[in-house]
Amino acid sequence: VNQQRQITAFFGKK
Amino acid sequence: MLELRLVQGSLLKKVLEAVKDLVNDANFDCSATGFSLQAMDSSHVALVALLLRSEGFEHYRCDRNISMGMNLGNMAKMLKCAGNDDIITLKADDGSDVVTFMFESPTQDKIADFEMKLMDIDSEHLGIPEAEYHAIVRMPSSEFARICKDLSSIGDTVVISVTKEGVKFSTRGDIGTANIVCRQNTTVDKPEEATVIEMNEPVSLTFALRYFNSFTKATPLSNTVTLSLSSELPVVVEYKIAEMGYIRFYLAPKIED
Repeated sequence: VNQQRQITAFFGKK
Repeated sequence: MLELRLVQGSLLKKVLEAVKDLVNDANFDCSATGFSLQAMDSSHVALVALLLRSEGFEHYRCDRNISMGMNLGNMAKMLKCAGNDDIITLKADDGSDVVTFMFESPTQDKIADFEMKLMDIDSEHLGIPEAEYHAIVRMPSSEFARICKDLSSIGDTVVISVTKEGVKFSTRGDIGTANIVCRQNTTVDKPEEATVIEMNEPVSLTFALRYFNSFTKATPLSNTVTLSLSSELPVVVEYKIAEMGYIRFYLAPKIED
């Protein structure tokens, strides 16, 4: 099953 | 002091219609570069980045960088009161907790002021790294909207696969499956009707369709849309805003555990 990732898993806080 | 005069006020109306369902509250940032916004949806699965460059405004005064927290639903309500041909001016005084939207009819015979309360919003700006994408697809925005709408009547997720054959959008649901393939097509009358596929490597990614359907609310802003895809990276769905900038939506993929 494919799990939905969050954007924050790819883009870090500035 | 902030004063931004946008002759094509309908652009701002369309921008709000494009983002208000995805994001509830957001900070608009104003600097010498332009009027911008970066915000995530409440589940942190999608991110929207908007830029309206200062050069695109007829008058652009921003004495110092400011961030204005707005409820996008309320802002959309106010902008709906502007006519499609109206000139829209945004004004805010330093340290003020309100923003004023001024709407002028093209013939200057009707001038309206709407004042909206600003809000304090904790926002974390994310750094969006420069990426080399495996595939970039440019297609008519209306075609992309049609595909997303059609597929969402069959399934909840879409698999986007780019190969040298073209770009394939696939879904499956309880009632069956659907596959739509768009081939590169540059022999069209108008450049905005073309489908152009730049592929460095084949790529296949799975996404939740409901976010795409939300992004397609930006369709009135641009005749074309660009999808940038790379394995295991968020897709970028970009609508260029003529002579002003862009609205970009980033959507995190679904990945097998």
